[in-house]
Amino acid sequence: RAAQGRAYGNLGNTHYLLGNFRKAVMSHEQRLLIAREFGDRSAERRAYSNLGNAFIFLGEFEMAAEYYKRTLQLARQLKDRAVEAQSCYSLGNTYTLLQDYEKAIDYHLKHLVIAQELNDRVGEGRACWSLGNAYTALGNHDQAVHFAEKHLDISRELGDRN
Amino acid sequence: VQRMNFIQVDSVQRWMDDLTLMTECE
Repeated sequence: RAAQGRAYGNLGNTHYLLGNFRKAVMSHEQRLLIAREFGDRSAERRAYSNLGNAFIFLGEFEMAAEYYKRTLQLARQLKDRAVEAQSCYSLGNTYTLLQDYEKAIDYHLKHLVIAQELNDRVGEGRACWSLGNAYTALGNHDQAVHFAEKHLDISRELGDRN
Repeated sequence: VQRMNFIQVDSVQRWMDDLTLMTECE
């Protein structure tokens, strides 16, 4: 049964990489069931994350957000700050797609804080970039410029000309 | 169409580009 769970997970990932997002969802849902049977919270967290990603490419952003929130909840329970940061970043982008810029900003700010804590300058740059866009969408141009300038400073520091 | 317009937010597009290869492995 444990091996079956792993097989479903690998199958789901393969379907995802092939662009078969509905089949990826079906496989990851099976993987999730087995993870819960075993009380395997790490596997459950991975399944939620993979499901969230698949729903993004299916255009079902509300579903994606729900799975990313579960990913975030488990990341906090498992005290995994890197995954917590990744979840917040995913939620920020998902809420941008949903045009809920206030929620997007909330999650991107959370991502920013963790990225700074983890000395992740690339993550910090991404957060600032995202925040600049979200604040622009809200018409808060002072904050938008603030974060856009931070993004520029970090990009120069990292040598990312793009 | 409306959703596609929002994919043109460059930071979101960059995230989605990364997402195409993002799988949590067993």
